[in-house]
Amino acid sequence: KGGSEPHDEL
Amino acid sequence: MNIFRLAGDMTHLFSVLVLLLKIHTIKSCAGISLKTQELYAIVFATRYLDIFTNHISPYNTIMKLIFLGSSFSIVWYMRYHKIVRRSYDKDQDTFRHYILILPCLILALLINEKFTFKEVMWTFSLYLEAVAILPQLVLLQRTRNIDNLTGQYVFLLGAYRALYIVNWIYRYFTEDHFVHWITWVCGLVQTLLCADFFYYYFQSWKNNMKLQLPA
Repeated sequence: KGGSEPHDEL
Repeated sequence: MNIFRLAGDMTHLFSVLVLLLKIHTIKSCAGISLKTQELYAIVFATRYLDIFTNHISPYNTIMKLIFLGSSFSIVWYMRYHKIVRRSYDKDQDTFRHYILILPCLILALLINEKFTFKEVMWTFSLYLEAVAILPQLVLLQRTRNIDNLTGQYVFLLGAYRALYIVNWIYRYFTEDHFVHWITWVCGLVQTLLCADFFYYYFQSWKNNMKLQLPA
């Protein structure tokens, strides 16, 4: 998929 | 989750623990900027709006709760605890919040990944986190005499974002996942703001001397 969503970091 | 991300999270966690240790056991918050702590409370409150709707893993949820709980309790201690608040360097900690909050909010409204409430708030939290250390750095500069725990706190806090950058590079090459350029820029700014502090931190460590920032 790529991209930064959903945000899985803190 | 890779080793760099885990190391970054642990560094972040330790920075909070060091600060809580100082406040809880020594009952002192000398050298700690309440302005920076309040900014972090805002950062976590606006970033983790998705805490109950966007489930990633138990690890993520627990860490979010820890960062939210610790940041608000540190602010509470510094403002209201009858012993701790006496050690707060109020007259030295004069950085004004809104000088940082307002531009970050405007920037988040203008430059974001998606114009939705949650995304704008998430972007705002990134912008604010990048500069939230500034009141603390100003206070360190003024206080001059920095105790060990305060020095370690700022060091760990700076190291955490540097490790996250390594994590993003690692993820870029090993996973399909890449973080948005906004995140990159904010992470870089945040780390670079600490670069000067890192330099003096390592100097004092190398020479086995007390950490002091130049006037």
